[in-house]
Amino acid sequence: MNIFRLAGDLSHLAAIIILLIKIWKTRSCAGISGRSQVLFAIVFITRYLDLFTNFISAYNTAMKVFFLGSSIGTVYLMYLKFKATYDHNHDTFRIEFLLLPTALLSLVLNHEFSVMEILWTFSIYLESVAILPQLFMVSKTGEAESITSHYLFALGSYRGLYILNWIYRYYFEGFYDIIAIVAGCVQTILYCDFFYLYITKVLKGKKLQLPA
Amino acid sequence: SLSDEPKDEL
Repeated sequence: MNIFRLAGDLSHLAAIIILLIKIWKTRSCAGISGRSQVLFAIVFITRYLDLFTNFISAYNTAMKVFFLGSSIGTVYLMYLKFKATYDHNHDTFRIEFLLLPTALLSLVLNHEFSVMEILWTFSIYLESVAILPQLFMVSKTGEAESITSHYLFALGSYRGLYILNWIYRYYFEGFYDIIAIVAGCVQTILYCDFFYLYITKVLKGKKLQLPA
Repeated sequence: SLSDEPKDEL
């Protein structure tokens, strides 16, 4: 565990907590893509099956359980408890365009052709693009609430910090996982446009509004 | 190989 990895994990944790607080306090999931949240729940379920086969550390187990519980909880809040506030008219990204290619890719490009390894690989590929329905929703409505922007910023920072972690691990531990690195870079790149808007607008106290 | 090592990253 290095400082970049820890900061990345904490940023990821913060993103999820920000999202849950937003939904809970405002009793609304307006502006949030339920489709992205479903994809994240699939990502965690397929990645953390090793909870049942491997014990790594109490930290590792606690974080996995939290990510699983919170992602499933978010889906529950959006599709059941606060269903009436879910903005489904603007949440129209076709997730089969993400699920099918990432599933196929994980069958072809993996470290080992085994069920656990393929599901892990699928979760890595799917995570890299899971935010697209949310970014599509923001671009469709042309704006995002500040709290949604903070959520997206924390979520994007997480994979960016993981890249620094991978550089550190490559130099100091000789460790690298090419699948995680390439997918993580793709994931981070998808946020670049948003990061630019966040820094130039939201941090200056303005609402995130896309140019018409 | 990598797949034999426990995955410590989240």
